[in-house]
Amino acid sequence: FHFTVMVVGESGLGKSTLVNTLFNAPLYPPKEQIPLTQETPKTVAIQELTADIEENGVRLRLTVVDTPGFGDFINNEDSWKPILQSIEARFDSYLEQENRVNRNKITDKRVNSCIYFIAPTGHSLKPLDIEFMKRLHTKVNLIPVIAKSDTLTDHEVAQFKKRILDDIAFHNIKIYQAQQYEHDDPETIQETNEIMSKIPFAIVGSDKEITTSDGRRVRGRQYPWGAIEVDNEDHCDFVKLRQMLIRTHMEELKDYTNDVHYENYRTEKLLS
Amino acid sequence: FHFTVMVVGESGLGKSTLVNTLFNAPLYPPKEQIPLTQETPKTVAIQELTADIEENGVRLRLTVVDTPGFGDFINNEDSWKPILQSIEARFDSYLEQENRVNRNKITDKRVNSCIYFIAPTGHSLKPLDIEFMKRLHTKVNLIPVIAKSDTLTDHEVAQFKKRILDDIAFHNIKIYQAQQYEHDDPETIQETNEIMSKIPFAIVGSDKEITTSDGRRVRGRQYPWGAIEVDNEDHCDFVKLRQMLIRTHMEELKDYTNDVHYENYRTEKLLS
Ligand SMILES: Nc1nc2c(ncn2[C@@H]2O[C@H](COP(=O)(O)OP(=O)(O)O)[C@@H](O)[C@H]2O)c(=O)[nH]1
Ligand SMILES: Nc1nc2c(ncn2[C@@H]2O[C@H](COP(=O)(O)OP(=O)(O)O)[C@@H](O)[C@H]2O)c(=O)[nH]1
Repeated sequence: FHFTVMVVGESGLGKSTLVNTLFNAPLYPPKEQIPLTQETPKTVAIQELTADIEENGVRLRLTVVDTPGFGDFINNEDSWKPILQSIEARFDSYLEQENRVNRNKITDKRVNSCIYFIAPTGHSLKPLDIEFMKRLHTKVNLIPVIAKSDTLTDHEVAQFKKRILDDIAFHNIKIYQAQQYEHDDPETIQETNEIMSKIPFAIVGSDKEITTSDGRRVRGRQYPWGAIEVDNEDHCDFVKLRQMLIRTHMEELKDYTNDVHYENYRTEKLLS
Repeated sequence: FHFTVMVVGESGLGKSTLVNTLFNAPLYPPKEQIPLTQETPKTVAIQELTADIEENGVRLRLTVVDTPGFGDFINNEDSWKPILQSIEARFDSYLEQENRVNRNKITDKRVNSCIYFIAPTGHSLKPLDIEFMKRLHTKVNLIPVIAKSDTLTDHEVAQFKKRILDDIAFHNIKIYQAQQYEHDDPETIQETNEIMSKIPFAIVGSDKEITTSDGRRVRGRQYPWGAIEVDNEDHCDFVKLRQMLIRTHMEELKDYTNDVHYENYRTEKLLS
């Protein structure tokens, strides 16, 4: 089973840490310090990392597409371009393979979901966030998350989530909405609603184990004033993001990419 | 006694909150939500707020110069310009008053210190941070702080501080250094060293009172996993910043502005 997830957001929002936390595997090694240098890279890079992992006894080939440089320059006007190009190039590659005589061995490198990291400012979406989402929401399943949400109190998270959803609605941005089917049982509907009600997920990532004040060993971050637990749903929405992405909605994210985003792209391309 | 402090940094780094916390006064009222709008302001604004406050029985007229919009656009190439212009305009105004026949009533609006807010990414200074500091370090006393430092663990703060100071040294940026005088008593030297050793100050701001787990009422931020106390030196460097800015080095910041930054500006201006 293949799955491709893209991560987008400014440097320092905990993207590498979150990927490691999501798949409980050190996919991203500890970061080497960027050298002190007068030279800064001039453009957003597209990097891929593939790993074979096991989830609930199911073997999964996971590809993470990283986009270092996004939002990191003094001028970020073209930050979105290389990312959109990468998504469309993967559609083109699939289209080309679909058109072959022998279609036995199609390699599907299309991006099934794009996790967009929002900085925990507590105010509203930034112009860069809005521009990116408007450019890409019809090409890929956008899953916005509030990065490093341990920066915000519960009250601030609630306010910020509401404002982000208002911004998204105002700009007619279509973020990924889980499909509800008529034949779904009440339990599934309930579970999907609970997950969807948390979007944008307020997440915290950690690949370190810490000890809580009551002696439990958990994944989290240790501060002098307390320990935040990644897997504690009272502390953040990490569990819900993980559930949606890996357990309950992985197949649907792939189907929606194929049936909607790819089909729309294909239609536009063949008509033009 | 007059004092002018400028605050610079991206939106959402806790600048208004910190100003209120520093002067223990609601100088900045709670923020109204920015309206949902397709229009974003195009340029950095310069805003002033003046308040009469009392510190240790000394009456102080404090002016805070705010710079909303800095670092907030998709393209921040000219973010520093309106800020430099404001600093130089105040030098010009002072120069013009100094040259008058009657110099009894000089109004000194020169900026005595500029608190620069660094986002707590945990990595290194951003290109925007470096550009701003290089443009302004010879015009104003630069005091870099790590904003919202409760985002970082103690270990991450130590690493980040070291990297920031390395970046600053590498780019030959002169941040404000407290002067040491031969005649200072050992206690003063010790106190100054303790304060300076904390730069860049890792700060947390709060204008709310919370109750700690052991029942004390303090200024801080309440999280489900613990309460961070602004005035607790094990939690952040707020106390040290406040000491330096208001108690021990306020006069020196004014003198250095007058004797060095202003004099250099005046000399350059008169020679050109
Ligand atoms: N407060 C907080 N810090 C985090 C979190 N996740 C990662 N970090 C820290 O933030 C810094 C940057 O993380 P990294 O994963 O390298 O961010 P990236 O640049 O987006 O890939 C590191 O010091 C991490 O330990 C989080 O959820 N909350
Ligand atoms: N984690 C954390 N949040 C803070 C801190 N100071 C302010 N905040 C919160 O950050 C948000 C933005 O603060 P604000 O002062 O308006 O930032 P400004 O846009 O830079 O003026 C608000 O939700 C504040 O409550 C801090 O030291 N740590």
